[in-house]
Amino acid sequence: RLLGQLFEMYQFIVRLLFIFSSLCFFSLTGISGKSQILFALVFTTRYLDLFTIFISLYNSSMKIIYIGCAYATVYLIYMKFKATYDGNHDTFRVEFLVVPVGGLSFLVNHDFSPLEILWTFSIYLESVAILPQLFMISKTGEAETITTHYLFFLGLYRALYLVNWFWRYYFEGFFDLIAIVAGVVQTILYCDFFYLYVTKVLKGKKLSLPA
Amino acid sequence: EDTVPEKDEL
Repeated sequence: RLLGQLFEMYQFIVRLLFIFSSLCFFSLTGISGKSQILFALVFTTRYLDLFTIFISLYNSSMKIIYIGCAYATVYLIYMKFKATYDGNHDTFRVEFLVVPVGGLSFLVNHDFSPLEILWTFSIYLESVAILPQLFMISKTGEAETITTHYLFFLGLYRALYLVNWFWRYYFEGFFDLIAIVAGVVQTILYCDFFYLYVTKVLKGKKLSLPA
Repeated sequence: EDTVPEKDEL
């Protein structure tokens, strides 16, 4: 569990590194603004419980950091460095994700209450939020190395949660079927990317797909 | 489902 959270932190650090390296080169080439908007929506709808329950100082501060980073990323892409954002290739129709995910969260949830539905929505949406980014890579056929590192850690942290959930079920009898199924879906969506990352990026090549 | 699992994960 700690490992999962450490990697979660790590993906945010990589994200920040990505932003800072972009600041240096004034370029956001290859990053999907739509995926980043979806992630901002994911963290906003999931962490509304900041106002209702307190788990630990760590938990609350990480939630605030996640929300802050998500909106900072969106701001940088659409406002500050709009000129270098490649919107022409970022053409995934997000309504095809948000509408079905919204519908599903009303139908399959733990409790039919506003906060619980929004939490379920965020879990489902997170599992597919990377699709605009993967679509963009498949469209342009390549990605900056820093983008691929960022995507790798974004995928890795949910994959590590799978280990955590197995552990918690085994030792604490705790499980949350919605989170587990969504986590499995999210990890599966990343598999193709993981394969490319290991076979290409780690061997020092820039990720580029055959035309 | 009758019980809502605790939300202690991020």
